[in-house]
Amino acid sequence: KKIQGSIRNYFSAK
Amino acid sequence: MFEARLASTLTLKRIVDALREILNQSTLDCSDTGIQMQAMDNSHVSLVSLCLRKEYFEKYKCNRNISLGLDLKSLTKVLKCANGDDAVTIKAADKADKVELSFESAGKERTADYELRLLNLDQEHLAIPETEYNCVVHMPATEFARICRDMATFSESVVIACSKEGIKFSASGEMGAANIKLSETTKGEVSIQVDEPVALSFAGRYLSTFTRATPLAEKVKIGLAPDVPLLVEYPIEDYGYIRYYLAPKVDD
Repeated sequence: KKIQGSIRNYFSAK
Repeated sequence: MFEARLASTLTLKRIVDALREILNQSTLDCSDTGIQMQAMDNSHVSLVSLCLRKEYFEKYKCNRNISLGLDLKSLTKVLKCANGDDAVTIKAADKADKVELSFESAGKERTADYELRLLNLDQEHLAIPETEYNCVVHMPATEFARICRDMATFSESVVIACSKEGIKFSASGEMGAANIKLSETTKGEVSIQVDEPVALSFAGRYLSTFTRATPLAEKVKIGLAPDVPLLVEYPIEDYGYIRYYLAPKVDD
């Protein structure tokens, strides 16, 4: 089963 | 002091339409090079990034960097008061708590000014890394919108698989399954560059939201790389873009 990832897992806070 | 004038309100209406389904409020960061905006949707699954270089505007003045926190619903209401062919000027004083939008009819015989209260939004900025996409596809924006709409009939989840043979969109659900494949066209309507094949799964609902930007551009650019967010980019003439990033679905 696939779950939705979060964009935060890929782009870090500036 | 910030002042920017656009010859046509229509493009501004289209830009706001492309943002307002994904964002309720947003901060425009204005500098002497142009306007930037970046925000995540409420569930932090996607990110939208807007860039309008100063050359996009008929007139552009920004002496000091200024952030304009806007409620997009309110902005839409103001834009509804204007005709598409009105010229629009956006003005804000330094440290202002409001922004002024002035509309001038094409024949200059009617002017209308509106003030919008600015919001103090605490918006987080993310660093978007430079990504070498293994697959880059250009296709007519209307074709992409049609595919997203058709996929939504079948499933919430859409698999985008790209190889040298083409780009394939697949969705399967209780009703059945849909597969749409586009190959590169000789006339250049669809171009497909592939270093390595990539297949990723995405939430179709977000893809459909991105297609709100369709009226802004003839072509849409799609970038895919393993285990990174999908890029869906709509150019705004030669002077900017709206980029949407969508986190892929991952194995549980």
